[in-house]
Amino acid sequence: MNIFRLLGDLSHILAIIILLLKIWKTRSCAGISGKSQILFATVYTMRYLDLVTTYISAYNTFMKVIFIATSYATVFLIYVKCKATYDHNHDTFRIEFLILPTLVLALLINHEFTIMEVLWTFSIYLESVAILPQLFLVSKTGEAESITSHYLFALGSYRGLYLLNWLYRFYAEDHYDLIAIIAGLVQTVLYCDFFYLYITKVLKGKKLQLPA
Amino acid sequence: FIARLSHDEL
Repeated sequence: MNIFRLLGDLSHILAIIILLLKIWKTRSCAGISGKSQILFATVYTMRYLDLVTTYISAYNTFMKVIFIATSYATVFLIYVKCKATYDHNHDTFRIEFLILPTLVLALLINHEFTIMEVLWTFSIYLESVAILPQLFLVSKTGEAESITSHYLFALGSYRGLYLLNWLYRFYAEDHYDLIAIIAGLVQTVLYCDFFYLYITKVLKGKKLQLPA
Repeated sequence: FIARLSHDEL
């Protein structure tokens, strides 16, 4: 564990808490893509199957359980509890266009052709693009509430911090995983446009509004 | 090609 990874994990947890609190407090999931949240729940389910096979640390187990539980809680809030406020007219990204290619890629490029390893790889590839329905929804409506922007910033920062963690581990521990690194790079790059808008607008107290 | 790992990250 190094500082970058810890900050990355904290940023990831923070993002999830921001989103859950926003939906819970306002009883509204307006502006939130249920499809992205379904993809994240899929990502954690596929990746953390090793919860039942491999013990790494109490921290590791605790965080995995939290990620799985909160991702399902979020999906439940969006599709059941706050269904009436769900923006389904704008949340029209076709997720099969993300699921199928990442699944095929995981079958082709993986560390080991076993069920657990292919599903782990699939989760890594799928996570890298899972935010696209959410970014698509923001681009369709042309704006995002501040709280949604904070959520996206925390969620985007998490993989960016992991990139620093991987750089650190490469030099300090001679450890690297090309699949995670390349997918993490893709994932972080997808947020760049949003990061720019967040820093230039939201941090100056303005609403995130896309240029017409 | 790639070091085998135990996926100790989240």
